[in-house]
Amino acid sequence: SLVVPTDPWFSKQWYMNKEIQQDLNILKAWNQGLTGRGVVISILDDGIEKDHPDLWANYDPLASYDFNDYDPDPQPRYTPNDENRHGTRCAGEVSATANNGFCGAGVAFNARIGGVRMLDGAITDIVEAQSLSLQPQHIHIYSASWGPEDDGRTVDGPGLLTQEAFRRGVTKGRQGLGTLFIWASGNGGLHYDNCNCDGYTNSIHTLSVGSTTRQGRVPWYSEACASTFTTTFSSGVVTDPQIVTTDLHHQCTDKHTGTSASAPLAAGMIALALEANPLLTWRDLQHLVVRASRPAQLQAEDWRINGVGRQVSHHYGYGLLDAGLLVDLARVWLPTKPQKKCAIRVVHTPTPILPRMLVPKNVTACSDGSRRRLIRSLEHVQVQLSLSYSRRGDLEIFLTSPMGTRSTLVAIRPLDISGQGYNNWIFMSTHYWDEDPQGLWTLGLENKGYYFNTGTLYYYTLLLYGTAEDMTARPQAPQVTSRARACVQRDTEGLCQESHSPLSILAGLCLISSQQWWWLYSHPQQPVTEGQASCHPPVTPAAAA
Amino acid sequence: QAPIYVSSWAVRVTKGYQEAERLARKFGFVNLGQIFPDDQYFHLRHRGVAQQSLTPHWGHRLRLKKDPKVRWFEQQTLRRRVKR
Repeated sequence: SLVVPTDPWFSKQWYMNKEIQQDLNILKAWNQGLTGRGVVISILDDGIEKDHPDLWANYDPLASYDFNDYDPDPQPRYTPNDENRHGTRCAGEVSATANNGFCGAGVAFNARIGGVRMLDGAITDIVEAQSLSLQPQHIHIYSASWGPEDDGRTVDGPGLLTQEAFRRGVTKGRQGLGTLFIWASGNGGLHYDNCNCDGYTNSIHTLSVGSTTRQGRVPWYSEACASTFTTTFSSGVVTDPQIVTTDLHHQCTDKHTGTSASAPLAAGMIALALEANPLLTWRDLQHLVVRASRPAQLQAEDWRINGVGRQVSHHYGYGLLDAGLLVDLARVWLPTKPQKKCAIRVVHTPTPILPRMLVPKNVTACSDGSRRRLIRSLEHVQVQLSLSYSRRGDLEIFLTSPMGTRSTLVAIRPLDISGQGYNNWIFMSTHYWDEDPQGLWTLGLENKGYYFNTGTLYYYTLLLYGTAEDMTARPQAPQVTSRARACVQRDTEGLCQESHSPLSILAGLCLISSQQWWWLYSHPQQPVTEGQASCHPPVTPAAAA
Repeated sequence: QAPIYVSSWAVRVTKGYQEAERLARKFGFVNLGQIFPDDQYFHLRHRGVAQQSLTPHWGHRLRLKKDPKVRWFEQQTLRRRVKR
């Protein structure tokens, strides 16, 4: 007795209507009553057609702004060839209204959706920072399907203000739980681009999403890199079906393509998880996405088993995201302990780069001086380095962990003929998630191009992020959230109108209001007490060891 | 690719809005407001500066650098961003 939307184009939504055996498993989440209610998502792009018949009901003006013209209306600028349709298409994937007899259904069809118009004009660090920090206490998820040029020769990332916006988002946004930044991994496959040369997807604060075709193949536009977390469906070759969504001029389309189409699907699925457990932090959700992604039918030549037994690929991260699994895990997830950061300076004097060079480093310290280990389970691992090289794209850089997991930080990029090297660039890998950091880390640099290439490694620092808990030894927890009672009275926006604050503590349990329900949140190991400011352990910024 | 400078500056001042207003009046900028909610970072624009230039504006750079209340500033450059 599956609840299936009646929208006329739902039958075309092959990635979530059970037409294929292993789809995004969204029907399972919907059948548990999870539709994104109470969650707010904003699409940072070229605007949103707010009066679209499939978007207006969920449109949220508070989650919207126009940073191109500095006014509150994010309506796209209409042109003869509809070049500003991108944001409207991304928005419909997340939150197109269901059961209204129009187009298809969004993944989180009861979530509120906003749009930020910021790509249709001069883009500066200020514009990006303002967009990414719009209403951080109101917007839960920002979805971005853009970035630096995917031309296989660019190395570029967020400016200082945008980095600050990310940092503030995860530390202060969502009442301290951290806002979610969902990012499309890049379309530079044809140019042999690598998404680790994009500082947005490569950031620890974003959750980078790749694409697969209906057949489970690597699409022609897909970029491989170590920072990709997860994968959703999108287009492939011309005969492959594409993504169904809303389009400009109150239309529907079944022609949305590229990694742009993948990130909003993941954003919608994460909205379902947030409805299942509104107290998840930005790091909790990254842990959950790792666990709710499966290799499924995805084909790649580089699937490897990492040190904790998970399969991981540079094309797909941990694999195809499963909404049913994600919401099941969200309900039983106990909060992740605070994030710790360990910085290990490995090279700090200029060293000539040999044709094949290995830089080993034994990591034992990573403790706070009291022999207590700061990190037992890794999350992100970064390599920060400066080097010069005669032809940057010929240099492959890889990192092997003490548990033997090898991830490629940057593969060869034949079009990158720059002689500028990497200046203080940070490469990130998700492939060591939950591994124990103690032991021998080996950075490898290898010339894979012109024989006479030369270069110098000026410095290299290994940055380990993680937590003191052994995440692989977590017991299966009982459900941590439960619906306490239905909301009786709501205001015009659908929010509960009762005297309780949104987050209150009652007899050792947290009482949280979402739009539809009051939730009881219990934590068997850390019962909350009356007067405690938050139901969640403190979310502390990374402390350097 | 050479950076293209625009007529906008991000400026960090210690005492918030009043200080940003004073700075804007003193040097002829238009204060377009805070960059982050409730913070010390402000967006200033100068109408007398070329909207796009291959060189940073040395005069405003010097003036902002000399002002003791300015903790940090950056003339903005265009960023090439593509939809995916």
